[in-house]
Amino acid sequence: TPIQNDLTEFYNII
Amino acid sequence: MLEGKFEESSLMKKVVDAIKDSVKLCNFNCTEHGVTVQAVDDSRVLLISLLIGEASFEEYRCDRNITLGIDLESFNKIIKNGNSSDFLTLIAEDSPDNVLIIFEDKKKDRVSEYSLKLMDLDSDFLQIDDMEFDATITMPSSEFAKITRDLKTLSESLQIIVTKENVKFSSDGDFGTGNVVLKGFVDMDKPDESIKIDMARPINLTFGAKYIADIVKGTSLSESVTIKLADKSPALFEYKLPSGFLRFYLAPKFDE
Repeated sequence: TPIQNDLTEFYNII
Repeated sequence: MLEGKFEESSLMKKVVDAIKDSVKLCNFNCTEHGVTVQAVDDSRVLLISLLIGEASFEEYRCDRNITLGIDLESFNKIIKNGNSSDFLTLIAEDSPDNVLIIFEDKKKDRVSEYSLKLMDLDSDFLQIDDMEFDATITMPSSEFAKITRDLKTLSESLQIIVTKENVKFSSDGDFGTGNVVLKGFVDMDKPDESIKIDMARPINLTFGAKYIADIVKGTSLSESVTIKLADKSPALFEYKLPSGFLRFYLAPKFDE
């Protein structure tokens, strides 16, 4: 089953 | 002070409808150029980026930047009270505790005025740099909504595969599988019915079907939707507004 990624793995929180 | 008057309340109704199931609380940032919202859903998988440009308003003035912290569920209750064809005016002071929402019927002398309490919201802001995408699909928004709804009945995941010739939406569930394949074509009479596929590199990405089902709640905002995809990266789904856009950034699923 594919695992759902989190957006913060791609984008920085500012 | 903010004073923004829409020719019709329908645009704001559609915007709130499109985002209220993804995020509950969000800041509406008002500047001289218009209103922007950036908000992430609780699971941090889906990000909403909204721009209602100044030109979307019949009259617009915002002398200083104003932030309106809004509970969308409450806002939706008020915004539903206006008729779609009513003028809608939003008014807020420079450091507001509430926002005034005024509906004016165009034919009758009926003016309805509501006040919504604002909230002081802390929100994470994600820095999204301009991305290079490997594939871009523009298609009728209603068709994308139907494909999403249909395939979601089979599986929690929706796969989007783009090749040079076509785009395939596919789902693989416990009781069966399904897929819809679309080829690019140009409808000269109705350009919005056209399907455009631009591909620099083939794409095969899997997304949570429930998030895409939330994204297609933007369907009423625009006749067409643009989907931008890059390998192992969040996808961008964009509905254009008369002046501005509603964008959704959705993180993909990966195999372990």
